[in-house]
Amino acid sequence: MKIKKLEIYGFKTFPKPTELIFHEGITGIVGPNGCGKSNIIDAMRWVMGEKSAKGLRGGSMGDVIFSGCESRKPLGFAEVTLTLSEVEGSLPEKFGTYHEISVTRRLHRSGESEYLINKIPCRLRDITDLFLDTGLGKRAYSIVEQGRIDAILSAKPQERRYLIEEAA
Amino acid sequence: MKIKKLEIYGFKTFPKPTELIFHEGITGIVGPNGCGKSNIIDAMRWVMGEKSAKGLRGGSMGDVIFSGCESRKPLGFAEVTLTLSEVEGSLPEKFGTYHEISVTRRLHRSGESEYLINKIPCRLRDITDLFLDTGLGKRAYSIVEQGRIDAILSAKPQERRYLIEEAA
Amino acid sequence: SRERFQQTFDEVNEQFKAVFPRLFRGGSAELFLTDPEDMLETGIDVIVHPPGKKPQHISLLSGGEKALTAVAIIFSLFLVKPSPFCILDEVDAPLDDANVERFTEMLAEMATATQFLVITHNKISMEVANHLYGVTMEEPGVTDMVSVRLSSHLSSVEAA
Amino acid sequence: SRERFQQTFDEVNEQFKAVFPRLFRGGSAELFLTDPEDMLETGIDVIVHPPGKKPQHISLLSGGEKALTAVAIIFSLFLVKPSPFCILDEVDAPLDDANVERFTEMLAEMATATQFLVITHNKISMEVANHLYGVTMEEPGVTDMVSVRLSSHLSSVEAA
Ligand SMILES: Nc1ncnc2c1ncn2[C@@H]1O[C@H](COP(=O)(O)OP(=O)(O)OP(=O)(O)O)[C@@H](O)[C@H]1O
Ligand SMILES: Nc1ncnc2c1ncn2[C@@H]1O[C@H](COP(=O)(O)OP(=O)(O)OP(=O)(O)O)[C@@H](O)[C@H]1O
Ligand SMILES: [Mg+2]
Ligand SMILES: [Mg+2]
Repeated sequence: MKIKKLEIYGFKTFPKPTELIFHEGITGIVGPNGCGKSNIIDAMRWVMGEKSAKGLRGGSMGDVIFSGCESRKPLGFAEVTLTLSEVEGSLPEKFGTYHEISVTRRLHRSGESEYLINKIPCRLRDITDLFLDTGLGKRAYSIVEQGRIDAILSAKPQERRYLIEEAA
Repeated sequence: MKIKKLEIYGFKTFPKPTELIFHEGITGIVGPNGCGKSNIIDAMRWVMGEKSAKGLRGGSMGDVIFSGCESRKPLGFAEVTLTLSEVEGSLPEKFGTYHEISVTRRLHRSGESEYLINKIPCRLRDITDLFLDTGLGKRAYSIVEQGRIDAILSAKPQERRYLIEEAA
Repeated sequence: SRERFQQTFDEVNEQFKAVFPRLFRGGSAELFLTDPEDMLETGIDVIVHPPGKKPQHISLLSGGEKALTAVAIIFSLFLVKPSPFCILDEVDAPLDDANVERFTEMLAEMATATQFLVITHNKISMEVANHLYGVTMEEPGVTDMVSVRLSSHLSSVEAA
Repeated sequence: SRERFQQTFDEVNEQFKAVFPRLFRGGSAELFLTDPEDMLETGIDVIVHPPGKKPQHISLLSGGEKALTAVAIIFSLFLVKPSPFCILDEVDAPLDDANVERFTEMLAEMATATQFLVITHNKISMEVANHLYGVTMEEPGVTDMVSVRLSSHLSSVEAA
């Protein structure tokens, strides 16, 4: 199972549709402060089913939609698509025999949400289940957000057990 | 009022008596991870009357005494002395007409503490009062600890008012 | 007292409105009282408007933008009520090179009225120091401190 | 189940005991169960012993030591139960050059089995990337992303 690409449109600082191809090994992301690097990580977490706006640094989920800047008006929705490849054998039966699978999440300013797996509408629950089944959803040690690297150490011993639980 | 020097002995990673002269302008402290840079800041806060062991990254106050390493045994006490110069006019009357003033804090493994101002024993209270009177004790915006720079922004609006109160 | 809090708040706000665009090379920012009627209880909010962007919740700011905004607030407090010294432990860690440059420029100015003690791993910050101490552990667990001459010594102390 | 938790814990601990001295160039560290009798409720403690120093409360560790210890734990979890990808946002910020070197060496090894997405301002970390994306804001508030050829482009993207 590999990540193939991440497509971001209308999410935070991405009014321009942007495609990030994941390669083998290490993909580095560099650039000045405030340009959108961590926003890419937020887009990743969001398309994987993040439910907490605070977890994406916002006050409400609508905060993820591009709110405009000096040169552009706000957009009406945010959309992120994650494509996985080489998924044979990793997915539950209902997904049949795909080689690739794409997951899309869309949020409109109206508050209306859309979720799609391989372009077929589904519920948010189906997306989170999919990621749980593939093992990708075990994000606890798969994603280390900015400034959060020593969270493992400052956590209480009781809180750390979930790391072992997720690896079990 | 200026800081003249900081003398550290037996505090954390300073089994070797060390003197840090403060100069005009910017004094930079550099070096590899774990070598004692932040411990210098802890020594500063401690001699100014820090009461919380947790505030110095320890579990109990005894954690500030050098606990030994492969090549040395633990020490029996920790001692830090801060010397201020050009203090005329900044000190309360009882300190008379000093040009310089030195503050010493000592902690023994037994738990016994000693406090001295210009080598004369006093109480911890006298030290914290002294620093309050000179305006140095208003540490809220005078000391930014490692990893704590965005505390001002993540604080609640109610918590931020103390910054203005201290500047008032 | 009420008047003193109000006056101090206004003075710090004046400075903040000037310091922020200096550090961010543009944009604007302001402090707000959550309850202007009640000087004894009011909280303080911050609205930040980086250059060319729209003002947002400060929580949405990037790591570097947050650090620089916090530095702007601290410098503003110092400009209103100087403290004899200021200690900064690795505040430049999240900043990119361009922001470290602007930070150190302003730091050098502030340092004429205040003694700064700055811990850093950043070469640009080291260069603005008037005096440099190198902290190492020749003997593991035991701190050694030496005065460092600037220029060639920088890389050797860091790489130890 | 109890056995599975115990077994996983032991495997992660084995890895951690090996990974730590590799990243710290010596020393030792270990995970401990706060309640070995109760696999369903026990917490997990960490004892860290940097080279030449005495084991201390992890709270006393330096900023860089804490970050590197956390990286060691994460790598240990990945070695026991690989996840297809791992995203690290500026974990190298508190590390000095020597530690970034050791971190990137091990990262390169781990990357044969896992796709890593690494956000960094550090030149040493950039050099170990197989592919590099430069993120800029030509138009303020609007992210631009470009594929970057390594070497000469690094300084220009960072300085933008
Ligand atoms: N919905 C939105 N619309 C427009 N801009 C947004 C939105 N949400 C966040 N932003 C902007 O995104 C920027 C933060 O981007 P991000 O955190 O990705 O920066 P970064 O590249 O990681 O920087 P650093 O190196 O400082 O960590 C902020 O300036 C913020 O105002
Ligand atoms: N009482 C003590 N006795 C011996 N060693 C101690 C004591 N208290 C703390 N230490 C050690 O001090 C070290 C931390 O030092 P410090 O935080 O000053 O590092 P630093 O130079 O700031 O590093 P970094 O660049 O990573 O922030 C730790 O290794 C810790 O174990
Ligand atoms: Mg970021
Ligand atoms: Mg430190």
